Amino acid sequence: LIDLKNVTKVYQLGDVEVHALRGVSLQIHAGEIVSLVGPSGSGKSTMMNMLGCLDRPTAGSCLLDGVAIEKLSADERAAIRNRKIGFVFQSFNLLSRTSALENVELPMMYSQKLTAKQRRKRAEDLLELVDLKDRHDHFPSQLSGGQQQRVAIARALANDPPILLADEPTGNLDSKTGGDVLRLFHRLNREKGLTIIIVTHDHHVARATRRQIVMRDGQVLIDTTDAEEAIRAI
Amino acid sequence: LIDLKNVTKVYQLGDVEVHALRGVSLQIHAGEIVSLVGPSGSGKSTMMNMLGCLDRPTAGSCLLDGVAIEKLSADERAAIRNRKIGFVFQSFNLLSRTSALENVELPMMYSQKLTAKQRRKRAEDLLELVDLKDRHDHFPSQLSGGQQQRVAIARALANDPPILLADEPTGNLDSKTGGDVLRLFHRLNREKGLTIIIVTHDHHVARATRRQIVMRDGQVLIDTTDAEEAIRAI
Ligand SMILES: Nc1ncnc2c1ncn2[C@@H]1O[C@H](COP(=O)(O)OP(=O)(O)OP(=O)(O)O)[C@@H](O)[C@H]1O
Ligand SMILES: Nc1ncnc2c1ncn2[C@@H]1O[C@H](COP(=O)(O)OP(=O)(O)OP(=O)(O)O)[C@@H](O)[C@H]1O
Ligand SMILES: [Mg+2]
Ligand SMILES: [Mg+2]
Repeated sequence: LIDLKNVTKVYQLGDVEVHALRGVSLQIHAGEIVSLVGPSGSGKSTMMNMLGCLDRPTAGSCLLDGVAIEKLSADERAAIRNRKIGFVFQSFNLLSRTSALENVELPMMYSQKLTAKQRRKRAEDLLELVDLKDRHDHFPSQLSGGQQQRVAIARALANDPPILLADEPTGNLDSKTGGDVLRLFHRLNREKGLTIIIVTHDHHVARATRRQIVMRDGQVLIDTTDAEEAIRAI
Repeated sequence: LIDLKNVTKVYQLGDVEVHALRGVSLQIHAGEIVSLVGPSGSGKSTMMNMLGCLDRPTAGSCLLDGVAIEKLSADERAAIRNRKIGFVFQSFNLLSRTSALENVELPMMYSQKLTAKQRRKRAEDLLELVDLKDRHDHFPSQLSGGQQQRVAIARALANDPPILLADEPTGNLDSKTGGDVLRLFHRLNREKGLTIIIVTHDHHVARATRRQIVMRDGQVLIDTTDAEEAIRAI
């Protein structure tokens, strides 16, 4: 489903180069639930940008459903993302001047498949899934950190994408609410075959996935189904 | 040191009222390390705003070092905060157009006690404390989530305040880096008597503090030194 081959990402800052990814190869298959773990600064969010076609590699190739992403224009990448990828950002990236409901509706407007009434109904249902239905008309600044995170999760699911990329989706949630979110993800994986990649610092979250990829210094250190081996290696 | 008496905070949203704090009373003594835990939306960040004089209560009183904060003007509160309180925000609140170093220097410029050279040196030392010295000239968008969080921590310590309020300071950090931050906090508490209040969803962090305050629905549910009792109650 997603195939990275020798992906390198170098950020140029003046005359300093930051090697965020140093030749990473990995394959994600449809229906998998994978966690991506590793120290702060090891390249996880950068890896997620590659997996989610948000950014182009400096070198190497990213295949999504057989399509070479690095060869597409920005518009073509945006169209593919909108249909195929739900992204929960590490810093949420909600629009501050639109309500929770409108934030969730936004990806649906791009694809233009639903009427305004259908969009609204779907957005309300998604907010209910993350226990925020009564907050639909609140703006992000009127929501707690964990509530904003849940709006971001609802928005990622708006277009019913086949792939969900979640960058630390439970970082601002207490263990009960975080547990509810993970149960939701697992349910969507079972019922719809949703492919899920979760960046996490939480060992409990990592243990609840079937495969763990451990990163360090822009490389994949370990790729395993043995959660304890992965956790020891972080 | 900090004394909240019957503090209430109501947010008015159109004709809906959100009761974020419903009559909270608590005392924090100099030299304490306290964790504040509870479900998403239970009022922890709002409580931190009260403790840190960032906001006025709707009713009740906040005494900081015997001074009634709710009676002060916004300027007077800002002056007290700058001297006495270091705040690590849940969403970091770094200035996006200034470098990591300048973000850390900012609180020092307000108090005008140091020369430019002294400020720069202190900011570099603080960034080194959080393992980011080589990133001093990077902008927040050029840093990982956990690196931004560490810049926010360094900035909170800039004026060597007697009180540190940290709203989920390890949420974006792997367990090793998070552990380093907590060890730093404990060391400052031992060596300088720094009073620390940490909002956290992480049970390990809560166990490492001497007192746990559990919130639910805008009220204090439990105030204890028995970490396990607190964790069961979340
Ligand atoms: N500016 C605001 N306007 C309206 N309501 C607000 C505002 N800020 C917070 N609230 C509401 O007040 C309640 C408490 O929010 P608060 O941010 O203190 O929760 P929290 O315990 O920090 O949650 P989290 O763990 O998710 O960060 C929530 O219901 C929230 O939606
Ligand atoms: N836009 C950018 N410009 C320059 N350097 C960047 C940029 N984005 C990330 N980096 C750097 O690339 C490296 C990897 O960053 P990344 O955000 O992928 O780390 P991460 O594993 O997600 O960390 P965290 O757990 O702290 O979120 C870091 O050293 C970071 O400072
Ligand atoms: Mg990251
Ligand atoms: Mg909060």
